Amino acid sequence: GCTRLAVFNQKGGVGKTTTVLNLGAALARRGIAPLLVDLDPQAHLSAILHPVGSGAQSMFAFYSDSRPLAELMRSVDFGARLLPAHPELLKVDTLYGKGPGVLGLLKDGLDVAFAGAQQPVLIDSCPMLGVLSLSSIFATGRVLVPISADYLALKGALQLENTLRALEHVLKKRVERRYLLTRFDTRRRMSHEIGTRLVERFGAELCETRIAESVALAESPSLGRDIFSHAPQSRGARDYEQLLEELLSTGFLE
Amino acid sequence: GCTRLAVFNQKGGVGKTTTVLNLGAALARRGIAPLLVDLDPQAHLSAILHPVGSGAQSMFAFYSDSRPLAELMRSVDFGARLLPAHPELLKVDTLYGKGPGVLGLLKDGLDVAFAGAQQPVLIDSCPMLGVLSLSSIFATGRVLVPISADYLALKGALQLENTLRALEHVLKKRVERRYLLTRFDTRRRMSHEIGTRLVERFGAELCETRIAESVALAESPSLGRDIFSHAPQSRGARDYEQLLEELLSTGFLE
Ligand SMILES: Nc1ncnc2c1ncn2[C@@H]1O[C@H](COP(=O)(O)OP(=O)(O)OP(=O)(O)O)[C@@H](O)[C@H]1O
Ligand SMILES: Nc1ncnc2c1ncn2[C@@H]1O[C@H](COP(=O)(O)OP(=O)(O)OP(=O)(O)O)[C@@H](O)[C@H]1O
Ligand SMILES: [Mg+2]
Ligand SMILES: [Mg+2]
Repeated sequence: GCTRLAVFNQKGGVGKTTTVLNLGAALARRGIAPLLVDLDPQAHLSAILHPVGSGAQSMFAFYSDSRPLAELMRSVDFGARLLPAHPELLKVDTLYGKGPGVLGLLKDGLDVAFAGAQQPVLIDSCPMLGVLSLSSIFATGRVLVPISADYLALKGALQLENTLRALEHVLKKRVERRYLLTRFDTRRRMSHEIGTRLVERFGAELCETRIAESVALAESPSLGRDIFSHAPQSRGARDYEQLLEELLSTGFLE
Repeated sequence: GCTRLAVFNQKGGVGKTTTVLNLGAALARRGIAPLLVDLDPQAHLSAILHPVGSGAQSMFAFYSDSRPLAELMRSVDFGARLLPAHPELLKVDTLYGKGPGVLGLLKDGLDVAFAGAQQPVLIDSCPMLGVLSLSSIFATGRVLVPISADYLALKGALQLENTLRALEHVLKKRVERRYLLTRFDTRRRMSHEIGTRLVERFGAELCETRIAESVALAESPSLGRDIFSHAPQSRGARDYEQLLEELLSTGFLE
């Protein structure tokens, strides 16, 4: 597989990190080892999988010292590689944010790193539309937008759709996207209402798979594990496996 | 009352906006009309209570044109005032972030606005430690940290505690704080585990009140309402009323 995918929603706490972690693990379990990129200065994904002690060992070094991405990659237990984040990444917006070419650097870096063999790339970001998250969108041209089943997350997704359309104007290129309902609680009327509004608004761009609210998904980070290692029989594991199947069979991921 | 309080946690989706909204409404219902300040460029609180159509009518104008805060205040149905946010606030970090005095501007602005009568001030921010959220901490010296009952939010709170201690060094002044467990689900073992770790780590700084996971709290934003107006008999309403009672009786809020 060689697809690059940015997982982004400007709303906080909607399941971006949870999705990169478990979609990545689902790929690895199929023998398709992915590269996971943590572009969140709060480094939640890295804290779960492979924390690093200094900015020099993280994606910050790519921006500050042009370190090749291949040198920054770390192995992850479930058979993936990780480009770790670090709090020093907070400086990227202020230090390099005004540079004319900064938004294209990540794409170039990934092209260099994968000049030979390809592997799918999943990118996690913080909930803010800044240099790092924009770089993930520019580097991939393909976005998966998790939306927790509540109104404020829906609002964030609708705003993001407008932003993506504006970006397409600038990029003169389509940004492929899928919207993913997460933290879905079938007992709540609100979950179903959000689902209905998303179907109306996004149609075929809304994933048919919905990730259920499943406590095992919230537990696995504390153990440094993905859902398949922590609770393979859980609803959360089934849902992320089903999501991968859907994204592969519809060609959104390859 | 004249307390100023920043509601902050660098983790996304932990209930910052929900807490400012409903603690503010609880104060208003006691006849203590608060000023709510939305410093989140995504303007969720403003979207619920009083959206504005341009940056010029928002807190952005305070930073870009030194508009007096009194001119930017809007009335809120439940008997409060709001200083609205707007997406243009995203520019504050890049445009004014390097200015030496920018972190103290909000405090000065509030001092000018309240030279006469005092009212409590609650400040909502985005989940990132940048110019705006730091300004809210500098303007108040008092922080309420919502922590949703999951490990990634706990991790954010522990990191924030370290940041606050570092800030105290710089400010040469204590930053008063309370930690507030939110989205607590008594049926989940994880909720109780997080609770135990917070008691051990924060002791008396942990609020005794825990905000339960209560779907009414997630519904009220879609109606532009606070919890007391939307579902006064709900667990969410009782919990935020109880939180106000605790903060007043312990003197954290006055
Ligand atoms: N389907 C789910 N069921 C139960 N808990 C979930 C689910 N998805 C995510 N969570 C939990 O909800 C919290 C928020 O999820 P997560 O951190 O992945 O969101 P995020 O969008 O990456 O947040 P941020 O904006 O802070 O980066 C986490 O504690 C996570 O473990
Ligand atoms: N106690 C609760 N019970 C049920 N739902 C809640 C509760 N607290 C918050 N929510 C819902 O969870 C979502 C996240 O809460 P909220 O937006 O207030 O967090 P936040 O910290 O302000 O997020 P952000 O970091 O994006 O600003 C919202 O949809 C909100 O309505
Ligand atoms: Mg995350
Ligand atoms: Mg908020």
